[in-house]
Amino acid sequence: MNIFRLVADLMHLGSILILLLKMFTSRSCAGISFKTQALYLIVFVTRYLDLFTHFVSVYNTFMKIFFISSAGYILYMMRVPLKDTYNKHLDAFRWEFLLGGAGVLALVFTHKYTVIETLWTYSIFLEMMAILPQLLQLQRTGEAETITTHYLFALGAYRALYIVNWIYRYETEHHVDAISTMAGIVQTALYCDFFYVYFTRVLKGKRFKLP
Amino acid sequence: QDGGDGHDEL
Repeated sequence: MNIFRLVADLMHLGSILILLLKMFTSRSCAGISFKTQALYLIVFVTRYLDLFTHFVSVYNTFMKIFFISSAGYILYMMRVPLKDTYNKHLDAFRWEFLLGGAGVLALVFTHKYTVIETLWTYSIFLEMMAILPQLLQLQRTGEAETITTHYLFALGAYRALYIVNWIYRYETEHHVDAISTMAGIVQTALYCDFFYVYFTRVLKGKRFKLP
Repeated sequence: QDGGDGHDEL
């Protein structure tokens, strides 16, 4: 564990708390992609199957349980109490391609052909693309509530800090995982346009609005 | 340590 990874994980945890705060305070899930949230639940469940086989630390176990359960709770919120505030027409990304594409990539690139390892690889490639339905929705709407942009910023910052963590781990431990590094770089790159608008508008107190 | 079952990142 290093400081970059710790802060990254805390940003990830913080992003989820911001999303829950948005839902609780506005009693609405408007602007949030159900598909992206569902993809994250699949990502966490397929990645953390090793909860039962491989103990890392109490911190690691706690975070895994938090990510799985909060993702499940967010889906419940969007489907049950906040159902009427969800706009399905804005959430129009063809996510079948992401689910299938990650499957193909996992079968090609997995380190080992065991069930747990292949599902781990699947989760990495699925997470790489899971934000796309949310970004498409943002693009279609052209604007977003400020709290939603803070959520997305925290999520993007978590990914960017993981890259710093990998550089640090390479320098100090000679640890490299090609799959997570490549997928992580692609995933972070997807946030570039969003970061630009966030830094130039939201942080200056203006509304998030696409040019 | 590279790959395999020992994934220690979240």
